[in-house]
Amino acid sequence: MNIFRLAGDMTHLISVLVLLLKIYATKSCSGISLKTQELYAMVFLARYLDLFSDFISLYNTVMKLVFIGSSLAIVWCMRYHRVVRRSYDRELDTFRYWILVGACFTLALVLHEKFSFQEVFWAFSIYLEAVAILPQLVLLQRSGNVDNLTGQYVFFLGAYRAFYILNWIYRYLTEPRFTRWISCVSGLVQTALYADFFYYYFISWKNNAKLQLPA
Amino acid sequence: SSISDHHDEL
Repeated sequence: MNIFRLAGDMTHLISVLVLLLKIYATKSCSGISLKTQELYAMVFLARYLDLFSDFISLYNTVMKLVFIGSSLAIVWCMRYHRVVRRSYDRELDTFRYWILVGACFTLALVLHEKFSFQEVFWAFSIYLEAVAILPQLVLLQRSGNVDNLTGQYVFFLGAYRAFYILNWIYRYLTEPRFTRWISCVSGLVQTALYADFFYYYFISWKNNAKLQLPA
Repeated sequence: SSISDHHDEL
């Protein structure tokens, strides 16, 4: 564990807490893409198949349970909670993400560390996470003004993988034969997808204005 | 354990 990875995990945890706060405090999920939440639930379920088979540390197990539990709880809330579900932007959240799921799974069948059930699903989860934010970014552009908590949620979600890139650089420099091409390349693609969001987020922060993404 | 080393990250 290094400071970059810990910062990444904490930033990821903060993004989850901000989203839970937004939904719980405002009893609304307006501006949140259910499709991105469902993709993230798939990411965590596919990545943490080793949850019960391999114990790495209490921290690792607890964080996996938190990410799986929170993503499923948010999907449930947005689909079935009688108050929250009314504020879901169903007509704006129309990204056909099964194409993404199919492409990522196909890529995982071709590109993986080892051809085993667990490794193929692990690679699938890495590729899927790289593109999971797309429905959310499309929804933000369509829904125009973005409320503060939603903007902060997306910001922290994007920032966490940037910390992981620093973690991989650090580990590459300090650990012999450390190579994680699948994670690194996917992490770079994932963070790059946030580039324009980070730009407009910075502009809104500098001008102390509402976050506006160009349509 | 059976896992390859990269599963130590979340």
